Amino acid sequence: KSAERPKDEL
Amino acid sequence: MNLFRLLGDLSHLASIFILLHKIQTTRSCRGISFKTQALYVTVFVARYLDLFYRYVSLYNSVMKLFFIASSVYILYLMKYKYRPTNDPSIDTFRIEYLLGPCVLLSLIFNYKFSVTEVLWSFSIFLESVAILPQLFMLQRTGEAETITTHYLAALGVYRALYIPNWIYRYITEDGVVDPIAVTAGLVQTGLYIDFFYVYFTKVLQGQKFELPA
Repeated sequence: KSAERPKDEL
Repeated sequence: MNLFRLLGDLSHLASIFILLHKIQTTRSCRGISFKTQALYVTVFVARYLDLFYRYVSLYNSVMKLFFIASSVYILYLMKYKYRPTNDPSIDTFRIEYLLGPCVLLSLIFNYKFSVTEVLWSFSIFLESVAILPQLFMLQRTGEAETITTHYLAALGVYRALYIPNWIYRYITEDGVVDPIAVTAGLVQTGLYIDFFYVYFTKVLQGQKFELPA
């Protein structure tokens, strides 16, 4: 799993 | 979006309205750390640059714009409108000790070595410690106006609620986890523990916020 962050958080 | 995150965001919004209310009704920013507020502007600007190139939702954009605008407005109030009530001589935390390590950490820990991702990481690390000048000031003066403690409590609740949000997302979204935000978020929430102890045992029992001498 590639290191990605959820982009929807503030 | 889940309930924890929504309540967390609303608590964050509430904290800003409480702070504005405090400044405007008392016509004073006494007891508020300018350094902490300036760090929040830095945090929001560094993190929300993505407003220019990524659309998530109307909710997301409006909140981002609100956090940037309100934090800049608070700086304006402190620096100009209520300047005489701002006492820099008790706001003595050395923020270079926060900025340096945060720059370093963001260069090491990020999801991609690009300008915007490093800035995002930097904003996450900086937010986790941005409250320290404020807590340091509180420690120094040993007391706080009740409304100021409500501001800090709402800010602490906001961060605390992001923790169940991450657990919920991990469970419902197939193991999604953001180790940078989670680590920084745990640190940030931890910084409020002492404050919360006094807040719950004194302020919410109707007493004044006073630290033992």
